[in-house]
Amino acid sequence: PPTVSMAELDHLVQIISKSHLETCQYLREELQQMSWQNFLQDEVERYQSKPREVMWQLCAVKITEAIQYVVEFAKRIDGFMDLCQNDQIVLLKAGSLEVVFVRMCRVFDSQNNTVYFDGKFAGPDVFKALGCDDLITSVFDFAKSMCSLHLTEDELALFSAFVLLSADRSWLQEKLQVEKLQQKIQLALQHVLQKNQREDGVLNKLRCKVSALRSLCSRHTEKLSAFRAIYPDIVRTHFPPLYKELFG
Amino acid sequence: KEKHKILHQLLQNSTS
Repeated sequence: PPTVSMAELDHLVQIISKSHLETCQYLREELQQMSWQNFLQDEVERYQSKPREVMWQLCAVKITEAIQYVVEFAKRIDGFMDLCQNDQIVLLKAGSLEVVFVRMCRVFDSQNNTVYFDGKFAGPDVFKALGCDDLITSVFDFAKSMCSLHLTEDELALFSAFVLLSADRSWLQEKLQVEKLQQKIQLALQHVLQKNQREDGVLNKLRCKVSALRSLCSRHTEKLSAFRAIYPDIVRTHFPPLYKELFG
Repeated sequence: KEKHKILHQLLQNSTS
């Protein structure tokens, strides 16, 4: 592992937390103002009766919006823009949706099992028209288990950066450089967990989340391919170009 | 590069 001074770790924590807050799409205060308003039954039914392809398109648009914020987050992480452009693309292609899932716990209401979506809080039943009940259940379960860790914004920021800077992604050209950066971020995460007096198990729990995230993302890709096989023209003409670049 | 045109563009835009 690289030797990093305490001052350097503090600086990294500061930079990454700031980047996270500047790019997190919704501030906690804003979410509170939305007053955790849930969709009413007839609104839920309206989503459920949308044609499958319309609901897919809506979700693709929402995911793409969230991903644009993650790209901004990545750009502000110390060292990310110093990587070669191939590796920047590789890391974002593999990790941006994972970070969206991590960030989801900020807009998730564990008590009601709802997530902020399209203006209100939505339960899994809102997404029924997608025809991916198993994936939706897993995404909600993941958000719930992330919430149960009660991470602070600092911890969430560093964990997001750790996920994004995964050195084991395929097709990296300068793996060693990514590895160094990820190790530094891990040290900063450990530093913050220690400072916040979190119990020892939290880091291990977060490590388990990394494999859960990979599984969620590969299942998203599978569902997309199945959808595309039936509706190739909808994907080609109606899905956001960035979404197609990332998952096509 | 052509394959990831938008991502390239987003990365090149200066951070606001």
